[in-house]
Amino acid sequence: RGISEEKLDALLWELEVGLLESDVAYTVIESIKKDIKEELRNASFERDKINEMVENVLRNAISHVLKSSEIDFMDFIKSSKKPIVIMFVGVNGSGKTLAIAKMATLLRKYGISSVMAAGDTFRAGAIEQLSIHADKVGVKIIKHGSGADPAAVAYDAIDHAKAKHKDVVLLDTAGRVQTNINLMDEMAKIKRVAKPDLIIFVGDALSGNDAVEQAKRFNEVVGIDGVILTKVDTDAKGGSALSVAYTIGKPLLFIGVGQGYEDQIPFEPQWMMDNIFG
Amino acid sequence: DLGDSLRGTLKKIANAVHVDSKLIKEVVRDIQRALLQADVNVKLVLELTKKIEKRALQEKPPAGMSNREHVIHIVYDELVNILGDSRELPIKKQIIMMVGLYGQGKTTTCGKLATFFKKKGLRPVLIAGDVHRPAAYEQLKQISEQVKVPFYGDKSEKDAVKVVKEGLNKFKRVSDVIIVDTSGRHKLENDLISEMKDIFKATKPDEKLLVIDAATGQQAGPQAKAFNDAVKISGIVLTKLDGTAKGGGALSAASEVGAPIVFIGTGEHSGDFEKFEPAGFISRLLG
Ligand SMILES: Nc1nc2c(ncn2[C@@H]2O[C@H](COP(=O)(O)OP(=O)(O)OP(=O)(O)O)[C@@H](O)[C@H]2O)c(=O)[nH]1
Ligand SMILES: Nc1nc2c(ncn2[C@@H]2O[C@H](COP(=O)(O)OP(=O)(O)OP(=O)(O)O)[C@@H](O)[C@H]2O)c(=O)[nH]1
Ligand SMILES: [Mg+2]
Ligand SMILES: [Mg+2]
Repeated sequence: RGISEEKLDALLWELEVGLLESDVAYTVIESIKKDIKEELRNASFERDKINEMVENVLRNAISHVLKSSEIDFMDFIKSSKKPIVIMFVGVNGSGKTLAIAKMATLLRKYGISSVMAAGDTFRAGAIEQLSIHADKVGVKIIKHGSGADPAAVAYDAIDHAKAKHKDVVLLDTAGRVQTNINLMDEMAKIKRVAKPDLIIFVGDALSGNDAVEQAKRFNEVVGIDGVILTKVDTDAKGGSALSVAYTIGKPLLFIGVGQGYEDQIPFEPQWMMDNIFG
Repeated sequence: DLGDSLRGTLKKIANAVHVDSKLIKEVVRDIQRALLQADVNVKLVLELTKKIEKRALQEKPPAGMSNREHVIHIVYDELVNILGDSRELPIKKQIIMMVGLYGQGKTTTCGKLATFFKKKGLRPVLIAGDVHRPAAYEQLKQISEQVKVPFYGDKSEKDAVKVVKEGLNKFKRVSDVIIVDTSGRHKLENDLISEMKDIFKATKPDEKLLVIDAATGQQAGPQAKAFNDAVKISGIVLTKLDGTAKGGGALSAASEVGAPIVFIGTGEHSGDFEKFEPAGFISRLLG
């Protein structure tokens, strides 16, 4: 014997507010609600256990989304033909450049060599910024002058990696908003030339509903293989992780938890569950 | 004009023969959805929609105003209330300190502000107060060259207060507008919040501008509060409005710090900068 629509909405409301306050996107919450309502309407339950049951069904639905696309990143790196080209894309200021420095650090821990490619040839100080990271981490950086063609820098870096037997090319790109058609086209062109094995979308945990729009559009233009969610240490609950996973169905590989090169750790779905339901 | 997605909602009122509480509740639910999707703080949205519903049910439309116009007026009125009294940065000699979370657009906005004041006939200078981020010095220096204003920084100095004091001493007599860039930081970093307070004490800025990315979600309010507790914020700059984000976080921040949004950023170039207009912002927020 099921539950009425009104009763369901009332029970879900409290959980909904919690999800909204954790920055899970409104449209994603509505979709998840729709997904679980069928299950809940036909559920049989004990009168006094109804709140618990509703929460459990919601938890399972969310956990399913977060776990459904897990991949083992290091297995992928170790088993793939070298050089592996990893292209980092995302909106302005999300943390792409620092994520590359953290990635190079992690790879080196596993004895995997990398070379950085200064693919942001537009923004003030971008090449200098990545150069300092390369120097600190102890990896080679391939760079051209400011204003150079990012695709040419990528091509040059891949050539270098092949010649010097480097395992991974970490390709930095300029930040861009999906409403800028020219920059979306530029990103597509860099992909055509660099033929990356992995395109990583670097998203900001501080962002709210717009994370859905960003991930959707970037995925449409170049296809995203994995996501890194940064700035989780800022006290952001990181609900955008669920929004992005739900929207594009791609794995959340790492989360950024600070400025240090060690501050990029594998994503644990349980961590997100505790955050959202904590 | 309250934006496209509410147009349908408001049509319900326009077409209704009798505006009853059921219809009002339906309209308020649509407004709530729009505000939540725009990233306005959840508690603030619930407070706002309660107020809007109460007023829509209790107030009679003034003579000559349709029911639909009356609801629009109430919604607009309540949002403008949160935004606070508009203010413009005065066109005079002053010290401006830029603060905010990581990657919001502080450094880029320094260049935009310099261009703005230069056009008004003043002589701005950019001070590289971010001693942490790799190549922050180079970034601001290149921006200063692009917008053709003087620059001060010290690549080898790790003490932000020292750099800023030196910059102030060197330029206070030759420059009118001293724009101090600072590092990104967040409310849980006690040492950096301390640094911000120290820079504030050392420079005694006329303006403390909080720079906020339009895509910022529920953290906008709490972080703004922490920044405001540390250095009283005098204005907000809302950036990256050239994207699709609605900027609801700025509403939450304005409510927390009791200071208005003064400028918006609409791109990466120094000219992508406009004075804040409440009407346009509200229309986009609800759209
Ligand atoms: N607290 C914190 N800050 C971060 C994290 N990741 C990046 N940042 C900071 O965010 C700011 C922007 O980082 P960048 O690496 O320059 O971001 P980006 O995406 O390359 O920026 P653009 O190239 O300008 O689009 C810097 O101050 C970083 O130190 C993180 O996980 N935690
Ligand atoms: N599309 C767009 N990008 C912007 C805007 N304002 C700044 N940016 C970009 O956002 C990114 C971050 O800008 P920064 O000025 O480095 O941000 P910040 O707050 O100084 O960053 P930190 O010092 O690391 O905290 C850069 O890629 C800028 O070009 C804007 O209004 N629109
Ligand atoms: Mg970058
Ligand atoms: Mg900066």
